[in-house]
Amino acid sequence: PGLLEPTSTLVRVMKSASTLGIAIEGGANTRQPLPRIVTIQRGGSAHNCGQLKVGQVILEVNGLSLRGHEHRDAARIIAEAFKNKEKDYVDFLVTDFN
Amino acid sequence: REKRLTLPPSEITLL
Repeated sequence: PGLLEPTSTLVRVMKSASTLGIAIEGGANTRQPLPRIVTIQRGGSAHNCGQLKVGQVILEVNGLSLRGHEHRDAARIIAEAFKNKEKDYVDFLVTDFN
Repeated sequence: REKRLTLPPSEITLL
């Protein structure tokens, strides 16, 4: 996974705050077929991590591709990855190329 | 007209 996306970056976000703190738009059957980060909230885990940026497109979450998932489904996958107590991090494969 | 222009915008979700 990810090998066919030469500009992709794996970012590990530690669950350092009670919220992930990103807003996303997009999903299958919209103008933005993969979720794009539109906001990073100060004080959230993503902001604390320092490696996610507004405008990046999320390709995978914990190795699970978001391709083909509609917006609410993609949002649920990300939310569940953050809530899952088995891991103290969430891995995001992101790309700056939209 | 490109097909993608007919696709709807997405809602935004805060996570």
